Amino acid sequence: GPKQPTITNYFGRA
Amino acid sequence: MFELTMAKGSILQGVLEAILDLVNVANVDCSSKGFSLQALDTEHVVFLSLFFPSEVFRSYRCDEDCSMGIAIADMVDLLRASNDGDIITIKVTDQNFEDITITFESPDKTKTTDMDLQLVDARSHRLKISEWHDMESEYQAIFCMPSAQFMLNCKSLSVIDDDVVIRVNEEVISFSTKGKSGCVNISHVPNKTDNPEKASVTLTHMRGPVSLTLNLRYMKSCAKVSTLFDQVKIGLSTKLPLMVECKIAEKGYIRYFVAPKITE
Repeated sequence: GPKQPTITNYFGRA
Repeated sequence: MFELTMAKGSILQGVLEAILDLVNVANVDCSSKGFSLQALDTEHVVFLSLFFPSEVFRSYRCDEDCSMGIAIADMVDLLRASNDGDIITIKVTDQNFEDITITFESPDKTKTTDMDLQLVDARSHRLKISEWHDMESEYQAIFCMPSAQFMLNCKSLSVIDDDVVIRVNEEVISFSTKGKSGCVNISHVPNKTDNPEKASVTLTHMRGPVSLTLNLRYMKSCAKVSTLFDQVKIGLSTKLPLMVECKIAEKGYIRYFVAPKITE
């Protein structure tokens, strides 16, 4: 099935 | 010094209760404009960003910007101990930046309860995101719907499977899922206007058809918070996380950013 990436794939750490 | 007061059962307390199933620890930033909070869920799939403008509180004072890590679950536990009618004060003094003080005052002012909650390190919950007005234009489709409808869709779909596919085009907004026991497809014919009516589903921005697959566990969590408000706004993009937003007063918001699932 489809994989679940994390949100840090979209937003970098501040 | 930072100090805010609110009545028991106010919107901040309701929101903190509702985000607990995803969030343990949050970063809180206070400025003269208001109270903002950022947090990641424990699995780092969801980023939550909220802003409560100072005017939504009974009183609000912040002399100097401050940033602190708060164990939200502990704070909610303390807030639950308040009684109906109590006025709740949350305070940080300049001399002591290791804990926050929470005070309950009974309506007749004859009983006061003071509690100190230790601050924690929540710096890892801070992410770099663009200004919202820059980001909003990146979304391919944005629609609004009644929060109760959003919750109902998530609940109906989760009977069948763990994932939902949300598809948006000019003609239809659909929520669908397929599982071992069957499939569900919920379609809404959207209104197209900049001023969404409270009871309808409205497509406010459309730059091309888009479809995303999301885990319903996170969507149900977003839906839970949204039911504290009449309407929810949902943004889809192939390059950004799904965005679920509820507005608080004129300038305030709660925004969930949920990483969609991807097919390799």
